[in-house]
Amino acid sequence: IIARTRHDEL
Amino acid sequence: MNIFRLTGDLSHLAAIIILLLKIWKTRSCAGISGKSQILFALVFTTRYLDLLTSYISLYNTFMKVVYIGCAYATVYLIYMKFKATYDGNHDTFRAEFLVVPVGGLSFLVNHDFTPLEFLLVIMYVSYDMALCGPGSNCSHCFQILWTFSIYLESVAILPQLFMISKTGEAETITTHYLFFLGLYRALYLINWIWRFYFEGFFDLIAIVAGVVQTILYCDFFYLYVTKVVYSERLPL
Repeated sequence: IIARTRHDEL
Repeated sequence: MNIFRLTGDLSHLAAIIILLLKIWKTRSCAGISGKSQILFALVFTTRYLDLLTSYISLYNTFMKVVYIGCAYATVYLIYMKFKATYDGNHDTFRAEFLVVPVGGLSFLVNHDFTPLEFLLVIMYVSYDMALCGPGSNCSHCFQILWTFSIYLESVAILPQLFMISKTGEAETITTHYLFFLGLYRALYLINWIWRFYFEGFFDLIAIVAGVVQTILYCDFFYLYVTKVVYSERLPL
């Protein structure tokens, strides 16, 4: 999973 | 969610609360860089705009709201309520030297555009790639603002570290604040190693900025362990 627009970390 | 991310978030929260309580209890913000706190408020504001567009979890939303609220409360205490105690003469780091390059970098290196694609965007060659306007859902703008916040967070503590090096000392409670802030970054690094192995998750921008940020704290960590643990203040 390459992070793109949805960032789940704070 | 893994234990490193959770303890990292809690460590971050502890740092923020320690700083707020210190200012509130002593009725003074002496030794605290207002510029760093403004930068952190800017970091949280630009990163958590997705509160308006995407829901991840109750925990996620709650923490974001608390971080933003505390950041603005801290800025309010420093620049309004306890303005008289703010040590502006020693808070001389030029914040624009951080914000402007970081802003430029976030346009050039982000998850949505390569520099060439960005050139096409500003030349308006492709309507689909327009940042704003009809048909845009603001996701590219949010993405660039998120990137900006990640880069800015990695250097936002510099005015505070500069202030400490300028005055030559820091109160113990200020060093506890910095320790928890640095611990949060270190725990997030472990979190990313964990997520890479167990989830295949890999966010290069966050990781590189996180490594830079953690390195900035290394010198401080060394002083904290060798000096603060044994004495009242942090001599440099």
